[in-house]
Amino acid sequence: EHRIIAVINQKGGVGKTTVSANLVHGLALKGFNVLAIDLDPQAQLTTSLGVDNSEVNGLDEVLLNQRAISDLFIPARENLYLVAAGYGLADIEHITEGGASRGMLLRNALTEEIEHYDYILIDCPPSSGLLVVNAIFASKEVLIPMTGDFLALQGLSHLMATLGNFEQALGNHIRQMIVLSKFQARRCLSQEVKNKLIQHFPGKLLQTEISESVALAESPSFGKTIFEYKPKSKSALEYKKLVDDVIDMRAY
Amino acid sequence: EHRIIAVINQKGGVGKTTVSANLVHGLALKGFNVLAIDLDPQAQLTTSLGVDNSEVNGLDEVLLNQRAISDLFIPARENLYLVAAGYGLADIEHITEGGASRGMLLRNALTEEIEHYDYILIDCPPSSGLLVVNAIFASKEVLIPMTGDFLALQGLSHLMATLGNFEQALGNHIRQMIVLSKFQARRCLSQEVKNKLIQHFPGKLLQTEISESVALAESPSFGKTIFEYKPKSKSALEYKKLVDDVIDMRAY
Ligand SMILES: Nc1ncnc2c1ncn2[C@@H]1O[C@H](COP(=O)(O)OP(=O)(O)OP(=O)(O)O)[C@@H](O)[C@H]1O
Ligand SMILES: Nc1ncnc2c1ncn2[C@@H]1O[C@H](COP(=O)(O)OP(=O)(O)OP(=O)(O)O)[C@@H](O)[C@H]1O
Ligand SMILES: [Mg+2]
Ligand SMILES: [Mg+2]
Repeated sequence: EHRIIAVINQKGGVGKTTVSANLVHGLALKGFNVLAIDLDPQAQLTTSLGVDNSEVNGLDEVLLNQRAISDLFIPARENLYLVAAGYGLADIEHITEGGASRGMLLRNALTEEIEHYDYILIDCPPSSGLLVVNAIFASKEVLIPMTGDFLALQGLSHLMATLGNFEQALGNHIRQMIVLSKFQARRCLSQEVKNKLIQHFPGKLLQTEISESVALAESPSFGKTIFEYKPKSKSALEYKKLVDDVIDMRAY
Repeated sequence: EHRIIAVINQKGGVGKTTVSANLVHGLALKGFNVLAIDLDPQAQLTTSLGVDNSEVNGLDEVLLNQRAISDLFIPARENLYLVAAGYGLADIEHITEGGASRGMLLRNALTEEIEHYDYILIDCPPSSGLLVVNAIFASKEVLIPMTGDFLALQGLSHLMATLGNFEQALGNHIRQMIVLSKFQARRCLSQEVKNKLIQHFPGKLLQTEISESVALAESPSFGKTIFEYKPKSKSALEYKKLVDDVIDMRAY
């Protein structure tokens, strides 16, 4: 089956990009054909994978100028292609004509490509605007990174309501996975948040928590994933497990 | 002098809301008249100060329906008034008519009020859209919370370029202050980032770093600032110092 996963959370800094970068590489290392799409004008997934956004064409060419998305594929790793954000991606949010079809630009661009990839992951900005709408309409499932704190929990209930509206509009069920990210297990607050997630969203919280660790903050500065930067670290093992959680849908 | 400060960073989760909540209360505790404006549809400043966004009218009424902003003032603490985000604030991003004047809605709404307040602080969402444009055009200075990691540094250079464009458009110098937030002093990466900030942005990095501390993550869950939740904590002392840094413009 071809899985298309939007990595979303309108709350900022919860680890969307870090989860995306390490997950796509982890899946590729297992031999899957993976396509990573950087849907954030800040191009941080692109940077995290060691690609210079100012030197390449990207998704803006597809969404704004209707180029074929396959023209924009950059070989990022073995089994992993990347569509960079591209310089003009922020302009998408300003498209006014086209009504509902403005939300379908990415979905339409991907139609030909789905067959070639086992996994397509889309890294999204911290907003609920047109870019995220495009990601959700293009996807079959969403992966929601969450930090173990109160303000993130606030943002999540809002996000779940939004996803409910999408499901109604699409007439389709969107599978939801939540992953705890930057997790500090020894804190009461973190455990409280985790318990609330298991209680309110049964079957959605993936079993592996990604711990807060400086290695994960350092690796993008080298354009490397954790599997390249510190392959024997606890963080690399956690991401390895997370890859399996996603493949097998292992949730609480 | 009446200071109007936009708390901005399009990078998510760097502490804009936490800095805003604790700074406005800290200034109010010193006897200044303070107005806090929640410009984020996610209404997290509103929540952090213990106000239920779904129970009050807010900034959407001002920006969308042209109500006088003083109608929307909520007494949040002694010497501190809040304008909540309001339910419909996300709709601002979809206004298409009005051209350049769409960026001036907040500035125009504040003209009458500036005289009554020593400090006006505006908490912004992690985006560069119309809401943030409104904040910057309404302000005389910006306060940029920053975490000590690589992806935040990436976002900062982009932000500085954007601010340069604003200054050209306004024909005005916008004072810039940077504050290190969620800082983990013992990490090499954090110190590297701090040194880069001092090197590239002399005179802008405020002297007090706000350390990573669970107390700051817990306090909004009680609708309290750090001064109410844990007034003797290291975090409260740091925020107290940060208040003085802002008042006296103490930077490296
Ligand atoms: N497990 C972790 N441990 C330590 N640092 C982390 C971890 N995961 C992410 N980070 C760091 O935390 C910051 C925020 O993470 P990231 O940029 O991935 O979040 P995001 O949700 O994509 O943010 P945005 O909303 O701005 O797109 C980054 O500097 C990143 O390097
Ligand atoms: N110094 C700190 N120590 C520990 N946790 C903190 C600290 N400052 C903020 N936090 C927590 O980190 C998370 C992100 O902070 P905050 O929401 O203030 O950032 P933000 O920049 O406003 O995010 P957004 O971009 O989503 O608006 C919140 O859950 C907050 O409670
Ligand atoms: Mg990101
Ligand atoms: Mg915020």
